[in-house]
Amino acid sequence: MNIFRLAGDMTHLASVLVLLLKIHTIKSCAGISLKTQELYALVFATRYLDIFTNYISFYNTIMKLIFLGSSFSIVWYIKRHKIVHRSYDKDQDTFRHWFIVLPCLVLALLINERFTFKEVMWTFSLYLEAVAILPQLVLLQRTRNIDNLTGQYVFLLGAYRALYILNWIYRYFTEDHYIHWITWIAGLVQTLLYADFFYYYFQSWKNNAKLELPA
Amino acid sequence: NSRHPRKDEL
Repeated sequence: MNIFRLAGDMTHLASVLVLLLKIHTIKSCAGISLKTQELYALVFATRYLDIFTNYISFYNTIMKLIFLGSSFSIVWYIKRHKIVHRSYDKDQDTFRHWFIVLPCLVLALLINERFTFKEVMWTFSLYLEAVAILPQLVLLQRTRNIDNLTGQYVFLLGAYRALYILNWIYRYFTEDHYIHWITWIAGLVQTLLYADFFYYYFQSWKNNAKLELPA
Repeated sequence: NSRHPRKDEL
């Protein structure tokens, strides 16, 4: 464990807690893409298949349980909660899952480190995580106004992956045989997807203006 | 397990 990875995990944890806080306190999910939340639940479900068979550490198991629990409860809130689901804007959140899930599945079947079910599922979860934010970014472009909790959510998600890249660089130089192209490329693609959002986020923060994404 | 060091990440 290094400081970059710990900071990355804490930032990732903060992003889901910010989201749960928003939904739970103001009983609204306005501006949140259910599609992205469902994709993240799928990411964790396919990545943590070995949560009970491959014990790494107490920290690792606890964090996996938190991520699984929070992502599925966010989906439940938006879909099932009697008050929250009314603020879900399904006419705007129209990104088709399959445009994302199928290419990731095909790619995971073609490019993986071992052709076993768990390895393919794990690789699929990496590719899926890289693009899972797309429905949310599309929704933000459409609704154009970004309330600061949603902005913080996307910002923290991007920051977590950027910190993970620093972690991979650190581990590459400090551990031998630490070479995992699939993880690195998927992580890099994911971080680049956030790059333009970061740009506008900092612009609005610097000018102390409301965050507006260009059409 | 040491088989897959990368799987120690979340």
